[in-house]
Amino acid sequence: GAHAAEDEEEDDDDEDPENRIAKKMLLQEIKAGLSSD
Amino acid sequence: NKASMSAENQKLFEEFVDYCSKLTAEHPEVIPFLQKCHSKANASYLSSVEFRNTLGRCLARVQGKQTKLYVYINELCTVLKNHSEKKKVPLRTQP
Repeated sequence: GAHAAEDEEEDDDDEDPENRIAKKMLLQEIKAGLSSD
Repeated sequence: NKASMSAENQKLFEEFVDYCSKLTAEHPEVIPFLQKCHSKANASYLSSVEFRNTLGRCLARVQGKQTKLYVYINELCTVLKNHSEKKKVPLRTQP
């Protein structure tokens, strides 16, 4: 494993990049909404 | 008329939610968030042709391309938030 942990955050390499970004944004927004409630 | 359009949109929205619920099991908080955005959207938008077109497009796309599931959910949330009853008004400084 020379390049182990190269990309820690990206847990699913097969995922569509656009989908990954949208999911991240959505989850961040949900988290932010929960903390402000 | 407005009432039938509203009912049709509600049915389409439920179909979208139902379809996406099965695919968002890893993040169960996503669907309640979408439903919250829907409940906060103004009634006239929810019964509009514009909303029906957006819903129909998102539903068709998500059914055709599940790999972009969150893209379409996010798109729908954004649209609903833009038509929220409590849309944030930008602050203006008094002269």
